[in-house]
Amino acid sequence: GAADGVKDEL
Amino acid sequence: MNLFRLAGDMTHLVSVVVLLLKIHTIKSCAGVSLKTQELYALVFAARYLDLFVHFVSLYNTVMKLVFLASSFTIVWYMRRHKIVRRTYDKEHDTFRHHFIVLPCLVLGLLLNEKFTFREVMWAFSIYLEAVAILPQLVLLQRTRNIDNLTAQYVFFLGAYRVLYIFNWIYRYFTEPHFVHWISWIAGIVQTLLYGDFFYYYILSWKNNVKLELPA
Repeated sequence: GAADGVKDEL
Repeated sequence: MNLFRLAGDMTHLVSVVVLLLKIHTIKSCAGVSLKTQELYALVFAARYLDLFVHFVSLYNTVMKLVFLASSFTIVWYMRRHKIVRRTYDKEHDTFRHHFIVLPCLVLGLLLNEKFTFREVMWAFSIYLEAVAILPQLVLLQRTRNIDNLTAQYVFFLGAYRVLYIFNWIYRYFTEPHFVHWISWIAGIVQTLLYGDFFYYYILSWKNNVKLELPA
């Protein structure tokens, strides 16, 4: 889901 | 990583290089808003708190370090460098940037993906980045002679935001679980702020005249 999506953007 | 994302990161990098080039080689920061630069330094400091906790990739780590170092370097140049700081147009860079930090922090506390310190700081940095360009746009409106490097800096920065939107559209269709509403909505707001600038930038480029923004 959204909440556990890895934040791989800068 | 898709092509839009890579192109977005590269235009972001180019914008920073253009700005550093102007400051370091010409020793001038005329037309550059210190307020915007300080906000960016804060944006990166808040967002990249996970730098040593959460490893994504070497690319990610290097880029984060570059954006952190460059933003603080630019602020240092504008505040401390004995030649550069004299070229700073303080009289026209009057946007009350402190007053947008608190609302963004409150918004980060209220609207986040998870109520943890890092997630709140992440959301805060996203909201702050969305409006961080405002002092720069206001300063451009008040600048009679916008030099090419300053205009190109803002252009590349705006291009980076546009490319990120294409990147999200691409990811939405290729990675079904990839949904970050906060960054999408804030990102769209941020991109819209460049609309006016883009219009006049393209117009000046087409007519081969110096860029000037109507007040």
